[in-house]
Amino acid sequence: MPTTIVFASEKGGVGKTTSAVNLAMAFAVGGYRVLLVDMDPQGSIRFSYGIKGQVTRGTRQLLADPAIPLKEIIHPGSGNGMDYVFSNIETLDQERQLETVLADPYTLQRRLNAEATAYDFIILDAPASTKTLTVNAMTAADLVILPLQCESLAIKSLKRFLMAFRSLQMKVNPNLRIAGILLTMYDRGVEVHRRISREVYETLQDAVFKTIIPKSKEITEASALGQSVITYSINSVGATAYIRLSKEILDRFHLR
Amino acid sequence: MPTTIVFASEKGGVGKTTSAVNLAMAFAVGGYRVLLVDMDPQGSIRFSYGIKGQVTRGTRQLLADPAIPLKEIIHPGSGNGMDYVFSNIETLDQERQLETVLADPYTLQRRLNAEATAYDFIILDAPASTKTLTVNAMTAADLVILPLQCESLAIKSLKRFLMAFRSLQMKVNPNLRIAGILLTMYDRGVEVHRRISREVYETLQDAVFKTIIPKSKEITEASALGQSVITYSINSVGATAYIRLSKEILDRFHLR
Ligand SMILES: Nc1ncnc2c1ncn2[C@@H]1O[C@H](COP(=O)(O)OP(=O)(O)OP(=O)(O)O)[C@@H](O)[C@H]1O
Ligand SMILES: Nc1ncnc2c1ncn2[C@@H]1O[C@H](COP(=O)(O)OP(=O)(O)OP(=O)(O)O)[C@@H](O)[C@H]1O
Ligand SMILES: [Mg+2]
Ligand SMILES: [Mg+2]
Repeated sequence: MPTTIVFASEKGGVGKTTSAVNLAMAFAVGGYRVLLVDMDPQGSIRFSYGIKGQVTRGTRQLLADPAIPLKEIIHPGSGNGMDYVFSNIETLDQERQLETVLADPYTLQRRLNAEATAYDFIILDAPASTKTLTVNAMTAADLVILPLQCESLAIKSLKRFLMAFRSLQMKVNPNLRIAGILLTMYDRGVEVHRRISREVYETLQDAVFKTIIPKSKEITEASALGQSVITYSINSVGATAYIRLSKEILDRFHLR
Repeated sequence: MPTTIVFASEKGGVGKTTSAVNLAMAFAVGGYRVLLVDMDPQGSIRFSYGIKGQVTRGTRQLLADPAIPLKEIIHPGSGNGMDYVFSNIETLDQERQLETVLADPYTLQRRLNAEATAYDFIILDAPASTKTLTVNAMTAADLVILPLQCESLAIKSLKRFLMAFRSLQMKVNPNLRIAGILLTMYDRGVEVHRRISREVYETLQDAVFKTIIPKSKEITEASALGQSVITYSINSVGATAYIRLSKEILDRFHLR
């Protein structure tokens, strides 16, 4: 059975997509079979790989059209051990049409459990939200990881997200579990980052991954080139951090 | 009649809240009467001013309870010429309950046109989205400003947002107009930022504000202290950029 991981937060721009793209690649270069699914209508996963043009089959069929088998929806990776489901939720009407299937929080989980059994890891990117796409992604996930930028608005938003998470646990899905908080875009030259990261480790302790993802110019450059930082510059601080995160996840959750 | 300005984007973390907070203060120190309204359930405006505790009256009443007059919903500023409507959309249920009033895109505009006439500027913060809260904010606005981070995922998301905007113009409100694109968090030491900003000015020309908001450590520090960068450090590059932006808006749209 695969392990499904989702990066979720209500705060925008905290590194959900960047973490999904690069953790997926870290597992792939480690020899694992990986499926990367974009649950964000923005479609940032596709852009992170420089895929141009229309995507005919993607997240919309995955969620709303069970008659089309998963293997006809995925875009195969180019021999890197990774497959992709890109978001093709293009228009506001299409987003609205999905609301009926998404009202059932188990829609994605059912589909993945039935057809995605050949993978070792399934990585999900989610929009900055607490709504139905994100609820579906968190329900399908074994590990919910919360990326956190060490800035005060992101901290405040995290508190609100944790409250929403608790209410989703009570009302929607009692099995939801947070795997941990991941500090992202960390710049040790910024005093606010140093202070907030200290506070986060002091208060949340083991709930925070030991691996911190640093602010890294190679991550920005790789994203502009439509690559993962791991293929762009394997020895950069950004690449090594995501490889270290993949190892920490394997150890912490006994997945080796 | 006041001029209503909204900061909108589907991409998260591009400086919507930071721009709303600091442009509002730039107008206030310039002697204008300003109302700052938070249309984002995340409630970042309140956190930007360090307001703790429960907000009993706020955006929820503004939108769903016309029997409560605006003057009983606003939080008065402390003599700085600014009033606030903080977001009190706390739970997922409250968000869902608002959907019926928000289905009418003119809900916010009607309320502001009827009761907020004493202000010179009304500044709206919106969530990273193209859904009903953002549509209401854009409909109420005279000027829709799109903050843009000079990074490739933000550019790709901008293209999608412009498509959604065009479909909202056709289907929901033909009066929607984009006032311009504002480059935010610009770091001239980052090659990707230099390249993308050049491309943006070459292709979009006058649709882009001349004022660029630089990446500024005082902005991060001010936000952590619950202040606008203008009151925190008036001579910092961040503060002067937002003051310059306020002047550019006054000139470009003949509002003096
Ligand atoms: N560690 C890092 N170092 C440098 N840049 C980074 C890092 N992580 C992310 N970025 C950049 O910051 C921006 C925001 O990251 P990203 O888009 O992954 O966040 P997100 O949470 O997915 O945003 P959204 O809320 O819009 O989905 C992107 O331009 C990305 O390239
Ligand atoms: N010019 C700047 N210089 C330095 N930091 C900035 C600047 N503008 C914004 N920030 C910081 O970047 C983060 C993202 O900005 P902000 O929260 O305003 O974006 P947003 O678009 O409102 O995000 P969301 O999509 O979550 O609503 C915040 O921590 C903020 O303090
Ligand atoms: Mg993203
Ligand atoms: Mg915001």
